[in-house]
Amino acid sequence: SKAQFLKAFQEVNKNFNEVFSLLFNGGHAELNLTDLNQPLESGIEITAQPPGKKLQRMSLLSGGEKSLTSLAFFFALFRYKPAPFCILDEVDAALDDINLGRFLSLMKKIKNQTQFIIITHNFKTMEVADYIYGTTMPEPSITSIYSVKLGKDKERIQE
Amino acid sequence: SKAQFLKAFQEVNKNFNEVFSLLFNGGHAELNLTDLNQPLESGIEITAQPPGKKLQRMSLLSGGEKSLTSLAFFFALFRYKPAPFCILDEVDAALDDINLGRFLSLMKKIKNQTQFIIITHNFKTMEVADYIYGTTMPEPSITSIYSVKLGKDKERIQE
Amino acid sequence: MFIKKLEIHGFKSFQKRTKIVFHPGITAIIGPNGTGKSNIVDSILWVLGGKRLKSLRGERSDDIIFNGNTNHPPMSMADVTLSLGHEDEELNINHRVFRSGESEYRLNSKTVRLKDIQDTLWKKSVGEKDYFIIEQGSIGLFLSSKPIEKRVLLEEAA
Amino acid sequence: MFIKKLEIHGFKSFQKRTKIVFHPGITAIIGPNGTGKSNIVDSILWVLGGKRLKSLRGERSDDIIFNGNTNHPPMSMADVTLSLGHEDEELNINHRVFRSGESEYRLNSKTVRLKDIQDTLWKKSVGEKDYFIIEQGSIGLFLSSKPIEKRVLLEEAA
Ligand SMILES: Nc1ncnc2c1ncn2[C@@H]1O[C@H](COP(=O)(O)OP(=O)(O)OP(=O)(O)O)[C@@H](O)[C@H]1O
Ligand SMILES: Nc1ncnc2c1ncn2[C@@H]1O[C@H](COP(=O)(O)OP(=O)(O)OP(=O)(O)O)[C@@H](O)[C@H]1O
Ligand SMILES: [Mg+2]
Ligand SMILES: [Mg+2]
Repeated sequence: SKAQFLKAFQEVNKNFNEVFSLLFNGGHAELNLTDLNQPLESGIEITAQPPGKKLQRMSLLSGGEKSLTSLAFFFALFRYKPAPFCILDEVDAALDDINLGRFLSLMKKIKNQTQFIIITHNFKTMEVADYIYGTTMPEPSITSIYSVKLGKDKERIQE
Repeated sequence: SKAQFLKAFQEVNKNFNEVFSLLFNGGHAELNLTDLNQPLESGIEITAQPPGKKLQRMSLLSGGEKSLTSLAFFFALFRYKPAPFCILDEVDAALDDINLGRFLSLMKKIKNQTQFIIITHNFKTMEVADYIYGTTMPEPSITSIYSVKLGKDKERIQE
Repeated sequence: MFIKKLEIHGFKSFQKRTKIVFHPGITAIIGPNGTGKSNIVDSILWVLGGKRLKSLRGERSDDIIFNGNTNHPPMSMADVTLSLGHEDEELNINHRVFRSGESEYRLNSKTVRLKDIQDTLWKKSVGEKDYFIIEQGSIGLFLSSKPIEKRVLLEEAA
Repeated sequence: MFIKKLEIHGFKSFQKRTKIVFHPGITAIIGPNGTGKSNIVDSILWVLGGKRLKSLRGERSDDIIFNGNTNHPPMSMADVTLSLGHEDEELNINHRVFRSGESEYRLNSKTVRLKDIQDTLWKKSVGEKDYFIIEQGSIGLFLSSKPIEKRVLLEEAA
């Protein structure tokens, strides 16, 4: 219904600005309806302004800034309606260490309400995991999965 | 001219298979003309088969396999016609350590004929660099560049 | 609701019957390129039968069923079971496809239509929700997606 | 032929006149997100005036010229000079654009048309060669590009 959508839109918009400034350590972001007269038909546009920077078109953001802004959007949705589980495949690839750290802190904060499964090549990401599975292919085309024991072994994968 | 194009095509095709098996430590890859009757109008299709795996559509390759196959294509071009300089922006993002190592070895091998400028967040990549520049933004929107002295300082960034 | 267990057999690179137990909290999946990490994600998308099937790298049964290597022949069936935990309840969702193209869905061992699974999940707030599965490569392209696509995600959460 | 020096002033985030010396071999550029690494690549693409301008994130002079922050006003001109070394010769290629949209190209300090720069580079085997600049995000999408685009790259190398 129109009322339900508009309520969700306003909530998520507020969340988006908050999560964005959490992940960027400042700055401002918002959602806008492309067609205010027809909210039920309207698309949603994102504007985002990293801290201290002037507002520009989204296409001018850096690779890492785009990833982080997109993650802020998804986490803004979760804040409104927590996902039961969330599967992320290499979403950290473009993030520098500092941005990655803030993203991981946010994920840890909400892991009680949302089960996260994250595929990664990044050691910092592995460090926040409660469980780790590893895939190998000793025989081509056939996946073998093993679990990585955290604790003693966890130190080993962090060399 | 048609002869010139076909000659280049055959050379690059041969290179592509060689570079691919170098980067994948095995396997086979080739280029095909989409329209054999009109070579001067034809497009080029890539087929690639990582070692031990069955030949499948390119879309079924993994993220890292796609990146590595694409890099093999570019290096196959370089083998035919060395680029004077080559600028790579975060091409290593999807590569695991082993594939990254083979890519970096290949880049080192041809750095005498081609000057490489590579943007990266990856420490293994930084280790093969002869020179490193770092960007920072102490003041938002304004880039500051400094050079990282290799040697003593190089150990520091590898912690 | 959370994922308790995922059983994969004959789907893509899972020639071996594979059972992966999941727990609440954060699970990382790691490993070299091409060893099957994203295939795990694909198996979850596939068993939930979502609209996303079209974006699954390859949706033909040829692409879905293990197609063999030098020592093992292609298999004839792909079978994935996802066990979801919801308070005291357990929901077992199964999807099976054969080389012939025949496809079956089961909910707690009872044969159903895909629609029945989607309705059940929808009641429990899961359904075809795209907003909590982010596939490899898509996070960098999200901002340049059409405004209508962003709206669809918000609607799913609303 | 190799890049000896890149001078950037007023282009995107280069409010400060910046001179980067390059050497043969491998140079890595590192740094946090959004600090200007890809902008360096953009400046090289821009000064060479290639077809790639359309893909440059933003090609309007508004996007190209430093547009200010809280302490510094926008600038009125973007200026990039690329110095290429070729045996004993040095080729200095300069591109300048003003907020008005006026644009100038110089080759070794002499005002020329973009075409003259492209012809000179072509003779020395550089030209509009796309096959040796790989922009951020493009390597993962390359395989799914149209066959005609792959052909164009091979033609440039041929
Ligand atoms: N039907 C199939 N039968 C056998 N093997 C398959 C099938 N479909 C896909 N594969 C294999 O699965 C591999 C891809 O696996 P996947 O995409 O999960 O890798 P990944 O671990 O995510 O790697 P990356 O780190 O590069 O993203 C391909 O190399 C392909 O050979
Ligand atoms: N005309 C301009 N004026 C001022 N700043 C600009 C202008 N155009 C772009 N920028 C700034 O440049 C930044 C992007 O820089 P760039 O893409 O080079 O980052 P990067 O170092 O490559 O980061 P990443 O590691 O995330 O890829 C943007 O945050 C933007 O604020
Ligand atoms: Mg993957
Ligand atoms: Mg960048």
